[in-house]
Amino acid sequence: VRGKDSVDEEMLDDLEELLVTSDVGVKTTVDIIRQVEDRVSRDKFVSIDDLNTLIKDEITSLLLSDNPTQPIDFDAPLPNSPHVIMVVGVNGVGKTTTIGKLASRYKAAGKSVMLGAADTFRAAATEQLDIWAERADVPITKQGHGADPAAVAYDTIAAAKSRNIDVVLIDTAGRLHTKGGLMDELTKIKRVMDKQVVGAPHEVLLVLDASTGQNAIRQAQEFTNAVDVTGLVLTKLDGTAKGGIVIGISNEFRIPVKYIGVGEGIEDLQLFDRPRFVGALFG
Amino acid sequence: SLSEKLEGALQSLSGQGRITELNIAESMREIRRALLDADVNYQVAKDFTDRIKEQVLGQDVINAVSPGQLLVKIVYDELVHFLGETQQDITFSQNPPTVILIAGLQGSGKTTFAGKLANHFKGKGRSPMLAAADVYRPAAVDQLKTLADSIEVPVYSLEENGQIVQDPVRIAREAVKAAREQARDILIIDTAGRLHVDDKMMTEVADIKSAVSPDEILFVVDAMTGQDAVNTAVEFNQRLNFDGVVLTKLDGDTRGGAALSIRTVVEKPIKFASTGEKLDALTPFYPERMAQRILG
Ligand SMILES: Nc1nc2c(ncn2[C@@H]2O[C@H](COP(=O)(O)OP(=O)(O)OP(=O)(O)O)[C@@H](O)[C@H]2O)c(=O)[nH]1
Ligand SMILES: Nc1nc2c(ncn2[C@@H]2O[C@H](COP(=O)(O)OP(=O)(O)OP(=O)(O)O)[C@@H](O)[C@H]2O)c(=O)[nH]1
Ligand SMILES: [Mg+2]
Ligand SMILES: [Mg+2]
Repeated sequence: VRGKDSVDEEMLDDLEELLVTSDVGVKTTVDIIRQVEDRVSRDKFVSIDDLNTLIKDEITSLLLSDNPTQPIDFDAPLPNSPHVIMVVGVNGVGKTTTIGKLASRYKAAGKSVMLGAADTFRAAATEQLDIWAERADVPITKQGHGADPAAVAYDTIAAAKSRNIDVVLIDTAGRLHTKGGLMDELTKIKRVMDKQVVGAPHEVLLVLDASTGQNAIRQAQEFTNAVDVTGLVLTKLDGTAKGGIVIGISNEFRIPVKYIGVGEGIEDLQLFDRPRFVGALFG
Repeated sequence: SLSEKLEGALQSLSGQGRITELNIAESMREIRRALLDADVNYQVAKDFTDRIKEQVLGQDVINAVSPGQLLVKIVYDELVHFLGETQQDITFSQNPPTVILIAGLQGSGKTTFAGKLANHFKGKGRSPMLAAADVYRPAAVDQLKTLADSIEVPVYSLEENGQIVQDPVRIAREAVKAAREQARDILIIDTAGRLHVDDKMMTEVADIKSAVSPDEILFVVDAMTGQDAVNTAVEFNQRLNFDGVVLTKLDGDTRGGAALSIRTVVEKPIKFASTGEKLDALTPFYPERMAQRILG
């Protein structure tokens, strides 16, 4: 059977529309289409199924797979004691809710957890995390409204060390990546954590809202500059947004997506599944 | 910049005499790409670019002193036109309180905006009251109360036996009664974030609307929303027929293409721009500024 060595224009237009409307972004879409065209002219394809597999492979290859020093599975042995995870991101993306979910999963896997309420700025932020601590049935370190967030992070790790806690989850205030002072504050919080436990935070999770457009790239850039992001969490995938922004980000910044948020309840967190995510793009 | 890209695309045209569909294609691609980079909806960007093409074919762009800049001006003017005018007037009721319902997706900035709106009206000499109708999000009522206390505005909330009453429709109704009894002339109802595909929650907010017949319904949208903006706006508009849109987090560097997408598709005015976390960070919506932003 003679294979086809080029894809017709209409197919490429459809692919472009699918990817751009999924928030993959023009630049990454153009790169993907170019890669697909190259591969097709080299490897040729026989059926539409072959072509679809080829396209999905190309997209999947852009999504970094996870990193052994930051295991995704909650039952996996932790490389540090305590294993400290700092959660960051712009306002309203789902940081606090994600921490509640993570706490519950680690606890269910038999690990001890402590939360650090280092958002000392937003109205009722500590009260909100307090309720999640109660729901997940884990202890929480908190201070008064307006306290120094670095001090709360420091105290949380200190308390976790003295109680032999396995996992520490530090919540931080939402902040726009364009605010230099707030990004500096985040860098300081990270530096102070390292004073309490060398190497802390061992993970820095950047939370991204799946409905965010190309501004997510700017977010990834600035948060990585400030605190070296090690993993992404993509929330609100229970909506209709596809979250295509993570494809370009994962590839450009070499950061794996670790978890996805699929609802507002404590159980609504899933480990990132690459083939499933790519499959969902094609609806 | 787009202007430079268009200059480049049009340079090859000088000396060709007139503009044709063929020689303008590259410029149109650049414009469409700039809109998509700015998060304008795919279909909206296509339609918009087609309209620009019509205009360009009808104008003598090539012989302009600077064709690229003229083309950018055509795009800018068209953006301003489609973004609507600056108009933040709210429909006030003949029988106070004027009831304003706030709705939108999770985390878009509704609770903060409710506080800002109350602050805005207080500054104009009115007597607003807030209603805490989000019974789901942990500490949502605390959040609204904290914001309200900071500007000395009363909040209506409903608790029984130390628990928040799980009935947002009832809370909204009772809040209207309380506002009337306390002679408050504006009632701003904060609601829980909800997905447009969550039928139970969309029905709930439609029920709140039926129960209190708001004088004004505002749809709050995060300015960094991408392609999904139209889906959510269309669904909320179908269920609520809202009066206006509020764009939040405009203090960031998002290009804000969602503004054009939403305005074009649901044809409702953008009434306010939220530009920060503090309660005084609220401005009217300025189409010229937004157009500049989208153009990048
Ligand atoms: N549908 C849905 N809603 C979510 C998800 N994750 C979080 N939310 C909701 O998003 C809203 C914001 O969540 P928060 O956890 O307060 O977000 P945050 O990033 O901590 O916000 P700030 O601290 O104010 O910056 C809440 O209404 C959450 O219930 C998700 O995966 N799906
Ligand atoms: N930088 C900035 N932050 C904002 C703005 N508006 C709201 N926020 C922040 O965005 C986050 C979410 O705001 P909320 O008011 O809790 O959003 P919400 O829509 O009520 O959230 P849910 O009730 O969970 O759906 C908070 O951290 C706010 O401080 C704004 O204009 N600029
Ligand atoms: Mg939070
Ligand atoms: Mg709220």
